[in-house]
Amino acid sequence: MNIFRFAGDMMHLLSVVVLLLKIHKMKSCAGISLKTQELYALVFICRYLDIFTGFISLYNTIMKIVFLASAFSILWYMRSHKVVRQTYDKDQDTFRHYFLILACMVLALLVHHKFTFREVMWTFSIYLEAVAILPQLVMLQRTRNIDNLTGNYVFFLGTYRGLYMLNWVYRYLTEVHYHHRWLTWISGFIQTALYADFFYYYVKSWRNNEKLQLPA
Amino acid sequence: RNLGEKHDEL
Repeated sequence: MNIFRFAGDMMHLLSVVVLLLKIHKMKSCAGISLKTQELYALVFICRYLDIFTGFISLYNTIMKIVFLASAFSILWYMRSHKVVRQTYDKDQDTFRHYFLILACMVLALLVHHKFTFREVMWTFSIYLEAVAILPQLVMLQRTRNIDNLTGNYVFFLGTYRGLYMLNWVYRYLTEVHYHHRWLTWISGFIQTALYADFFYYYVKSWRNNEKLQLPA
Repeated sequence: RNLGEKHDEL
């Protein structure tokens, strides 16, 4: 495993930790899109179908369990915790995420490497992950005061796939059997590009020492 | 293996 991939995974982990910290310590999920969280849970379920059958490394297995467990605990907090669920801003979270699921499933059925259940579900998870942040980005734009933890959560999440792209370039250059990954690369590129606007305002607010606010 | 595709990333 190269440093880019590892740093990417750590960013991903950090984003989840930051979000859980906000929810657990502040007992608040204000500004967080439940729809994005539902999409991520679905992404992890579909991608990690092989969790008990396809062993790659202890690291991989543990990370898979951590991502699945954290995704479900976030959903539990936002939907069932008596204090946290009151802070969920349902009216601002209006993205029609079922359309994303449907579109990604159709695309996965049409464009994939291999037509097997496992492979199509994996491809679906790759497509869905690329766009899963959209409900969250829409919600951020509507929120006037984005708190630091929420801003950092989205920032770490965006950095994660950015680092994965460097990992792909590195692996492409150093590994002989590392090709035919274009499907992942295109999706990963789109996923990272979606954050471009957010990154711009995040860095700007950080440099000017101002509170993060996205233009409407 | 077909395409050498092994999902070793997270």
